[in-house]
Amino acid sequence: VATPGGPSGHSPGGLSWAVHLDSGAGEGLKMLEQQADALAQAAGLVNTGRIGELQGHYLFVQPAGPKPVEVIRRQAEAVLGMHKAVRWHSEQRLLKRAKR
Amino acid sequence: SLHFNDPKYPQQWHLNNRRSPGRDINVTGVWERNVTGQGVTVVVVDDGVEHTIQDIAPNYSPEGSYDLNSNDPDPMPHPDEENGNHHGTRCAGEIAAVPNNSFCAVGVAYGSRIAGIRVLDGPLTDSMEAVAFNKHYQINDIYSCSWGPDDDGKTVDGPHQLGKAALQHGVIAGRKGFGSIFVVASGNGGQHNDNCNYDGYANSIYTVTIGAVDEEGRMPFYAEECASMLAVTFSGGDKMLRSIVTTDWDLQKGTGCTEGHTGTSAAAPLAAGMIALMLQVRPCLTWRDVQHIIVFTATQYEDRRADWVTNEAGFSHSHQHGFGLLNAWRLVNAAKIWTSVPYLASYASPMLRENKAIPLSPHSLEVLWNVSRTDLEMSGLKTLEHVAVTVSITHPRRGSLELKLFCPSGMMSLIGTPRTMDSDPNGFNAWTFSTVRCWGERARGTYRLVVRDVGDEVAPAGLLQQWQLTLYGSTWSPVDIRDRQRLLESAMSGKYLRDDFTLPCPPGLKIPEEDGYTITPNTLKTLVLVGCFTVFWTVYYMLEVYLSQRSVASRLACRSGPCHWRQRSRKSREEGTELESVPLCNGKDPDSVETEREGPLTSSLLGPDLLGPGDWDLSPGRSAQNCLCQHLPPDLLQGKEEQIC
Repeated sequence: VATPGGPSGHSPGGLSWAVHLDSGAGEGLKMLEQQADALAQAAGLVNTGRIGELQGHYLFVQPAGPKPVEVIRRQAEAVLGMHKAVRWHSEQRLLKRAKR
Repeated sequence: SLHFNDPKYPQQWHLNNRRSPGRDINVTGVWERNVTGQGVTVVVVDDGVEHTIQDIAPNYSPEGSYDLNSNDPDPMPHPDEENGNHHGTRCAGEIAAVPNNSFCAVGVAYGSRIAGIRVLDGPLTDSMEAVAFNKHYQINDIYSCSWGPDDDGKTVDGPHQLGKAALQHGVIAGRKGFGSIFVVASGNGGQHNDNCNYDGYANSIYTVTIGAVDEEGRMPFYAEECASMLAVTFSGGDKMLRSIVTTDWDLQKGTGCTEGHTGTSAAAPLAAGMIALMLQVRPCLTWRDVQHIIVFTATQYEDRRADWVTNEAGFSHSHQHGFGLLNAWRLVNAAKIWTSVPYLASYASPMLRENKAIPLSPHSLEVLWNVSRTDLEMSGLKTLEHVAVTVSITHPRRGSLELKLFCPSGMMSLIGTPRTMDSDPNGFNAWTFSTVRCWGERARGTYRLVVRDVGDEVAPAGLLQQWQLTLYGSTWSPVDIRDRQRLLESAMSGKYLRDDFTLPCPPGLKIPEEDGYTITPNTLKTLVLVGCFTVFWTVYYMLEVYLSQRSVASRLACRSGPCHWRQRSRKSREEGTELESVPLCNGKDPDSVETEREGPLTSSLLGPDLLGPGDWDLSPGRSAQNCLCQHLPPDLLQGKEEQIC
């Protein structure tokens, strides 16, 4: 399933997750970025950066490598589902859109 | 009084209809007053914009553009086998095609800037949509989106979590805080009796939903009905009627001009162009001001099948045409004198659990919710704009359901229509319908939701699990609304459309675009290449220096006895092909009288490799500079010394 990665949320192939992190009071942007990087790593993914202009929203993509998709998905869901700083997360799926 | 040399302008009936006067967007009057969209940027979010084409290039805005499919700043469309990626370029031409360039056509806002965000030509996800909706949102004022979920009469879809968040962020922080204007096409599912309330982009409160009418003002075969449609404008109709003439791409079979642009895709950009004209005369209009001006100025017109109903606030609405036809003259004159509406107020009922069976037609399930004065005290909400209903319903065939909402005034909105194609067994799971038909009416009172099962099941099969009512509006009173209506009518003479009349307009907020600098793959590849190249040559030169040092060292070792220079073949010496780096110095003591060596001047000038053996040796501390100077004949040195040394 071709799903996003990269700052424009686009990358060939691979899984990806959108994650909304709780930006704790007073926590700076830098701190949030570091937290996102650490969380992505823990989930076995790569943090490609903030999604557009949405504060606290990050895109994690599957790293290149031989790991089976199911293993990646299980690990990601387990980590993202349990982490207290994650307010919301969602695996990115392809949307069907038609020109009018 | 305006004349354009663009060859297809006479065929652009939507701009100025000579065949059926009045059947156009009534824009020439504002053009005559130099309202052409100056200073406004419209971005077409689509499959790309061929910005190199003559009709677009002068108005193109690279700083507002991006390509999310290839992740680079250039939204040029990529030809594909179906010759299909001309859609964005056509929409762009409708908005800002350059006039008087003897090429093709003229855009509604031909003085505006046009940008492109290429996002439809490849896999599209929620996060990509979110990026698109806020891309360069301090540069792009209006986002024109002529696309949406499938119009197949059985899809229920819209922006997902991130797309919704981006739309909301756009109206809050976009356009210096006045709010991005999102214009969407209502959909082409007419033949599948689709309804744009099943499309979350069309029924979002943050978007301006635009439908289409043909040159005769009728709802074309492809158009959809919808209670959340704000207005309509022109597009193509059936074969007998003319379509929209606009710029086209010139790739593949494209000629740079087309007379066949149609569908609600063609209507939305015309609306976006008219909104650009409004923003030229009043840049500080908020996203809600724009919606209000559309509601106040759209014109109802004769169409028996349109089922016009006038609501309590005096606005006429039709499920087919919204509040009516957009009229550029009315929109711009209203914008010129418009003062901002009060802040957005909202009220949400609790989640109302019902778990009631939905009876078969002709019976229906009716549930009520009363909104009291106390309920509204907190928000100050007095009159309505959008009314939204979020429902969860189970039913084995979703297309059998019909939903109607009655506002306290009794105004009925058909928010969910039966769809014969929709056999989805999953019903509705917290799907939000909305209506604009109660715009301007009082918010207080009892709201009624009526659900019917029009299927041919033998027994009731549907269950209304729960629902929630959400009201959006402002502190405006009905009197305020009537006053504003009167004020606008007084402006329609055009008396305020003069340069010397301008209401104060706040400059807006400086909101930094937090675009993290993103290196595009192309840039990355270039950097990697340059890097490799640099590393390679560095290694090569280091090797060369090392080897030459070594050879020098070996020469030094020869100082004690005669050294045997490597016999260089006469041939290679003559040809000078033999590459050898030798030090610059002969090391002789500068004081010693230097017997001038005879020999061709060139030899010494050509530098070291042509000098004979023994000429050189390396005494440390000798600067190459002295050495070199000693080899130049004295007459050459006159005055040269300084230069050369």
